[in-house]
Amino acid sequence: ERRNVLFIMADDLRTSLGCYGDSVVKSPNIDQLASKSKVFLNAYAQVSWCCICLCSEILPRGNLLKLCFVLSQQAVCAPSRTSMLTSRRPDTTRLYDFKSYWRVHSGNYTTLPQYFKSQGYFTMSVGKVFHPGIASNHTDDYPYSWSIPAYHPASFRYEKEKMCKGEDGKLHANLLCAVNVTQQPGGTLPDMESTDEAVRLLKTRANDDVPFFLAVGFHKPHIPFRIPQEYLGLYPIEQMTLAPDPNVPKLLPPVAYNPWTDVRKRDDVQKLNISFPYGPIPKDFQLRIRQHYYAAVSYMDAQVGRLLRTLDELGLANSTTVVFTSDHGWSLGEHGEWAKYSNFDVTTHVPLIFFVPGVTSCHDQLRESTFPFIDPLTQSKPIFKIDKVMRNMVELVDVFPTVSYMAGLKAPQPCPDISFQKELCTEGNNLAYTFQHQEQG
Amino acid sequence: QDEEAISFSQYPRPADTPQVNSDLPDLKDIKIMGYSLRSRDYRYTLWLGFNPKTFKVNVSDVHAGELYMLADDPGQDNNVYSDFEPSVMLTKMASLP
Repeated sequence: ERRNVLFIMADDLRTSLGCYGDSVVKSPNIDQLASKSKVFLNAYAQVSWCCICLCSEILPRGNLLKLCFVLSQQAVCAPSRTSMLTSRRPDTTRLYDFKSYWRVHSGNYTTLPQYFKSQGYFTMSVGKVFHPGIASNHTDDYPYSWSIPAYHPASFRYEKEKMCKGEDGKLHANLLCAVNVTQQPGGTLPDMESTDEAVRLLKTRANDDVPFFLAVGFHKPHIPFRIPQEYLGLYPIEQMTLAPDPNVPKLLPPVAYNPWTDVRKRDDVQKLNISFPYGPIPKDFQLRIRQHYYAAVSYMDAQVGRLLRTLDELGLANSTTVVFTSDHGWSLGEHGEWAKYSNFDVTTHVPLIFFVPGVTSCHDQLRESTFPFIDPLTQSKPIFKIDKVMRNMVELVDVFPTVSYMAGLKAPQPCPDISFQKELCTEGNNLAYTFQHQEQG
Repeated sequence: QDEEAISFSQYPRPADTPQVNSDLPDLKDIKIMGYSLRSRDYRYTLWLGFNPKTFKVNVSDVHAGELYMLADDPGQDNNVYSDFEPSVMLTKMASLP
């Protein structure tokens, strides 16, 4: 029997979650989801069993060394999302910036939601799922991927405007932007609006026999940290610490260092007059960035909790596969870096959680609900047991075949070595076997 | 199924030293591509010359390298790339499944 799919993607979320061992963050709803799910502890980028040799033709004559590089995901929004949703590696999508649409630029690759739509699902997108703009044809790849046009929260148009009250009492386009939500336009914020819409859509599908694929893309914890100010209270500044390794390593090659230009451009960071490229950011401001990032994670966690509670209340938790992930991570001062523009693990390590009813969790219909909402602002931090984990490396290109299979569809076939002409195939692995297999070693 | 897996990632750069477009270079400006290979024991990265017109990488054009042994250096702060003979590393990479 085919399962519905609720596909939740956070933006710039590193593995700063309780279920990934972070003792500082308060993420009770995602932790609760993880306690009933398969948790992939080492989802970085793609792993591949086969080795595609792309370099042999340019090796010097006589060199017997054959190098195989399997080229995979990079830690930048648009190529990363396109790569995950098409299950093709960046060197197949040939997308290294967000100024091209893969169907025009490289090949007419089928996406994850498009595949579900072709199999009779009603597919819907809320928030940031595809990278907006040219990268998704200005339509979030509608109508290919979606049964209805994608929804975007109206309040997002204020995200990059001067919305943050500074010390001078005026409004600025700051990095640190904790706000009184009631004073924001519409009395709301983008992820709250997205959750409201996702809840509404779930209610419309609850009694429909046609299975659904609902993708919800949250905008947080991406900068700016425009979040409800009450979440800062969860992380008193006196309790915050710097990254354990806040200095630029002496032996880090200059080419490897990313100068976090988007962070520098924010008004409050510009006022600090930080030298380019290495800075550093003053220590007190570093603590505030870390505080705001964690607060943004808790705020996003609350929205995930609202969504899952609705799934539960509508009786859909026992017929819906839930996937939670992120497009990539974010540096919080490690190696003297911020943002996401590097190859360090903090920027490529992402959460990947699969809830499959009847497989990762048995729903006892006589007892309490599956996903009761936990308010991180008022409830003490619960302790969840996370016991269905996989430690071996997996990739985000594995998501497409795995979700397909776990929802009851046939997983796409593996791609041939040269796959530009092949519309439907996967460069990832179907991880379904891991749900029943005890990891050894 | 229990074989240790390797994960890969990559990142483009316009130049050898940080500049204003280092974070997000346009395709036409990409001159170097950093390919990372990570296992549970190490993360190995080579920054190689890249041709954005042909999308080809030149493995003979090594701009820089990184190697972090994660058991002793989980934070990836101590780059030991220069402690290893590059040809030895490349031979090991070639023997990967």
